[in-house]
Formats: sequence, structure tokens, C-alpha cells
Amino acid sequence: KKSTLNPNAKEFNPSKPLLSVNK
Amino acid sequence: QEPLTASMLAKAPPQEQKQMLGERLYHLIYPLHPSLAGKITGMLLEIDNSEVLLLLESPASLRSKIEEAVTVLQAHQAPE
Repeated sequence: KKSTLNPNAKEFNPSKPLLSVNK
Repeated sequence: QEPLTASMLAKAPPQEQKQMLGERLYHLIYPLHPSLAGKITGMLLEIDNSEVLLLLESPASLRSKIEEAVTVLQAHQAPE
């Protein structure tokens, strides 16, 4: 089965560091 | 972290909607695939926002989508 996902998609950059959970 | 809802998303401009969804996805994907998390998140963000919301609400669906993305990436990177 063919995937609809695009391997050339632009990489996502998170704006916050992983460990900071700001609520 | 409070759940992200369609109404919360609707209040944000389109580019910010993707960022909000991306942050959620990234934090869920990172523990599974640290080196690929940014790339996988980018791939999943090309899906409709409504479908991404469903993935965020369903860990099993999200996990299978992540595995699909990894498979696609590996196939893409493998020399033909």
C-alpha cells in the first residue's frame, strides 16, 4: 500500500526546548 | 498539558496552527525517534489539521502513523 506521507516534507523545528513545559 | 482542541486551533492564524500541532506531535514523537522527530513531525504536518487532531487524541493511530512515516523515510533514503 502506498503511503500518502511525503519524505521530502520540511523538517519541523520546535520553538521550545523539550523539558520546559509552560502551562 | 491541556489537550489541543479544534476550537483552540481555529482561533490561531494558519501558520500558527501548524506550529501548535507540530509542538504537540514533536513531543510525542521525540521519545520514540529522537533523531527523526523533526522530520516525522514535518511529514505529519502535511496532513489536514483535523486529521492531525484525531491522531493526537489516539495514541494507537499516532503510533501507526509514525511507523508509516519511518517506513517511508527509510524507503526514500535506501539506495535503489
